[in-house]
Amino acid sequence: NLSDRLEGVFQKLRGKGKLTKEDVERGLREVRLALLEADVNYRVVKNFVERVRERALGAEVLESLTPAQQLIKIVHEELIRTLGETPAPLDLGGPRPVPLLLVGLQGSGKTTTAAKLALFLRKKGHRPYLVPADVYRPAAIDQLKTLAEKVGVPVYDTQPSENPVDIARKALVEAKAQGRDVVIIDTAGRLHVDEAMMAEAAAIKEAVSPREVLLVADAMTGQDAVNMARSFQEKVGLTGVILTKVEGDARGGAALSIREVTGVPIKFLGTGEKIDALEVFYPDRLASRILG
Amino acid sequence: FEVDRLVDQAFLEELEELLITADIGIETVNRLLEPSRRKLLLGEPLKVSELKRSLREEILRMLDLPTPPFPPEASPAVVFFIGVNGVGKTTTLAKVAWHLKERGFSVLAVAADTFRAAAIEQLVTWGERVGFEVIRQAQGADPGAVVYQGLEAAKARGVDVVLVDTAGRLHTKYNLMEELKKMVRVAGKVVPEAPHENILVLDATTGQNAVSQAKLFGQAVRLDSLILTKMDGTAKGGIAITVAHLFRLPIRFVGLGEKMEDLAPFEPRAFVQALMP
Ligand SMILES: Nc1nc2c(ncn2[C@@H]2O[C@H](COP(=O)(O)OP(=O)(O)OP(=O)(O)O)[C@@H](O)[C@H]2O)c(=O)[nH]1
Ligand SMILES: Nc1nc2c(ncn2[C@@H]2O[C@H](COP(=O)(O)OP(=O)(O)OP(=O)(O)O)[C@@H](O)[C@H]2O)c(=O)[nH]1
Ligand SMILES: [Mg+2]
Ligand SMILES: [Mg+2]
Repeated sequence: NLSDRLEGVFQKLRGKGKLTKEDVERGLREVRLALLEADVNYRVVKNFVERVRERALGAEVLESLTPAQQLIKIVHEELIRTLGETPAPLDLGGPRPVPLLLVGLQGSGKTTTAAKLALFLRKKGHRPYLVPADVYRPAAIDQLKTLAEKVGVPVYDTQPSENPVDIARKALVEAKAQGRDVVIIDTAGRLHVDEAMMAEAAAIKEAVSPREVLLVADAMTGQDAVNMARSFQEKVGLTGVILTKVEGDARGGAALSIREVTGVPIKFLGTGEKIDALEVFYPDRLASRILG
Repeated sequence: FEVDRLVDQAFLEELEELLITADIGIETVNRLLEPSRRKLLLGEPLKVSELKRSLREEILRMLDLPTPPFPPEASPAVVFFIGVNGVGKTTTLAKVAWHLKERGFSVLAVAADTFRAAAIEQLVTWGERVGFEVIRQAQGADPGAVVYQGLEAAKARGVDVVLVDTAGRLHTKYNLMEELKKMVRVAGKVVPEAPHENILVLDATTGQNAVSQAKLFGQAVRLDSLILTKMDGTAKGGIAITVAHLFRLPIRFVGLGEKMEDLAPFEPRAFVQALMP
């Protein structure tokens, strides 16, 4: 892991007296390697290492008796700072029912996460309402309806012939009539380069003015995370990120890339296939695994 | 026309960024760029066109793997679709079914994802659209039992190819990997040598975790080939190079969309050209 590798790099320097700038550069190369292996985007790594370099070339590393530890500490702190040190709660302000919109690439975990979010809110005393707005994927409506039943949350009776913008609008009216206070809208997976589908997402947002537009992203996403996140931010506008499938062994560097490139906070982590596997995001555990 | 420039440090950095952002992986990229870096250090001149050509050839060499015919030559030929959650297994199975039917094969599908909400319905719907039958049981049934029933039905009906859909599973989950091993064992009991092909489905947007996926799935069951999905996005799918090379798995097809026809045979030259224009 990075800690061992840095110890290895600086170990060879024992007995040479003080660390030189070249020694620190060698350590920074290990940091860069670790981040790239963790799927952090190339440019994000470049900028990140640049920020760390400034502190790393200061007395706290150069004059330290444990330079490897010091460097790791700086990197870890910078990671936490970038990922978002203060937890960003879900925004449930505004008139009831509060609409929350889930968007993202195909297969990232939106439908499952919609149900997880509904359960999370229900347990907190809210009255959520689920809306299946994916009319394209075979049995997608079925999938959310089944999950809704499982978590004991009412769900809009979407017909496959309806269009997603109308579904969202009508569902909001229906939720209000039923006295629900949060509406969670699940949308179809879409490519950020699919103009029509990105326009649809923007149209749904326009129609219901969601309090949150949450990008649901897979923890195993690679370098392309920056392209898709930037695109969703530009074409739809995001207020938060939910990172899914975090309980696997993916290092999760995409989280750093997405956060860096959009400035949008990570709010939750999907940590399993079960419907209660949703956690509020705290940066330090993710920071540790990104470093490896 | 473009003047053929000489490789310099700046160009090597550009190239490094290109290859890494394609998800090829820093270790593989370093190995690919090592010869040119050394040349630069020794002051030996190298043309950009020469370097690009040799890199393309090297990647093509990594992708040049023995590729048995598809479908496998068995009757019925039993094919498993496996992989982590959400990569496109079910949709890909439907596309492969369509492809096989176009070629004149009779196809039967087995809905062995008995866990996820509406997984069976999803496959059944695809079966209606493409025109293949789906052997299924109730949600929550033992997936091994569905495999058993499916393969028995295939034999009884003299079907050419059986396509088995499995539940998405993280390679790090012991119980789920054991469940997969059991499904494979059951298949072998019903049809000799089955499954004849285990396809690991990889999502082109995946980063270096694909290596761990291939490694751990490969430790649980024999892996025979890859299908790389979602190549219609902007991800370059470079991880497929490392996975194909390290585990000697030919890439059979690429997924290029969400419709039944959106499957194309993997073309190494086109793939490498798109990677390094
Ligand atoms: N292991 C794991 N699997 C998850 C998690 N979240 C979702 N999944 C699984 O990922 C797969 C895809 O989930 P879906 O909810 O269908 O994804 P989606 O984004 O709605 O997919 P599309 O609607 O097709 O774009 C399913 O097998 C889910 O069970 C998670 O946190 N961990
Ligand atoms: N754009 C694009 N989307 C794809 C492709 N292949 C699959 N998808 C989409 O990816 C999403 C997930 O596909 P599934 O077939 O449900 O994936 P899966 O691996 O069976 O998922 P689980 O069974 O939940 O693990 C769906 O929205 C598909 O339409 C592809 O090649 N291109
Ligand atoms: Mg969905
Ligand atoms: Mg599936």
